[in-house]
Amino acid sequence: MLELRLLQGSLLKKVLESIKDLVTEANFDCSATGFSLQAMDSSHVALVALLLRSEGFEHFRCDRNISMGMKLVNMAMMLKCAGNDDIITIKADDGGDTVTFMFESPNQDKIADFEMKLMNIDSEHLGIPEAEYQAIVRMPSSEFARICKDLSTIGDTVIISVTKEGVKFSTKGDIGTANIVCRQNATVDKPEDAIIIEMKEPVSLTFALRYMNSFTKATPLANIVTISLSSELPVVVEYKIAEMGYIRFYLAPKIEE
Amino acid sequence: GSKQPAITKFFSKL
Repeated sequence: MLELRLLQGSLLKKVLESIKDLVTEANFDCSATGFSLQAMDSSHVALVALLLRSEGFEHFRCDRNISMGMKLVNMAMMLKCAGNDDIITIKADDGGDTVTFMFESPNQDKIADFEMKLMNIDSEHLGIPEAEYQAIVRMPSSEFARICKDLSTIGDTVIISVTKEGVKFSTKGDIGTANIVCRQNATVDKPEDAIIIEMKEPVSLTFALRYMNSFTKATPLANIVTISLSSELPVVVEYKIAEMGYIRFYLAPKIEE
Repeated sequence: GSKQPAITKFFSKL
């Protein structure tokens, strides 16, 4: 038996909105640790890892580890039927072939049950080793989203370069080139407006903007995004989910042939 | 030109 009650149901709605275009179907894993997912996009270029820790749920009952295969557009469609202030409960029986999403309005005057069919998904779980990164950039998530969107009007790829001067996002396309430099500014009034760069050594890597733009769909989940860069390693674009966990996107840098 | 490696090249299967 599985029963997970999430007071801030909007978090789950936002999580689905952020990954449903990247990943078609995925197994949601539930254990004492929490509710998690690891999935690749259909071309196996990007990987998403989600964790919602059990402590973040108002009620968390998971009698045995369970893996539930879901089609993400269908799950997103059902969660769209929940109000932004609704409490969402995820319920499933051991060995069952359905999952139920229950939506409760804040004053309990409306309760809805949506039952969705589960599916069997063969997915390979990848081991993601802890890594030392050459540079870690923390910046407002809205700023990063704006930069990716702006650059994708000019080119298909972004070169992210971190030096002691700051972080530079560059692209080029048929009509011209664009460079956006963000300097470290730790002394802003609000901590969420800060750009903080931890650099061990300079790094410059090229990424497909199509994927970066897809990752920025998680912007409503967090004010701050963390971008961890190392040559020879996939970039990690991380959005922390308030008090609960994270959503991390991994993308390998493009290599010159 | 540049090549996009798959993510599976970097992380091993569990």
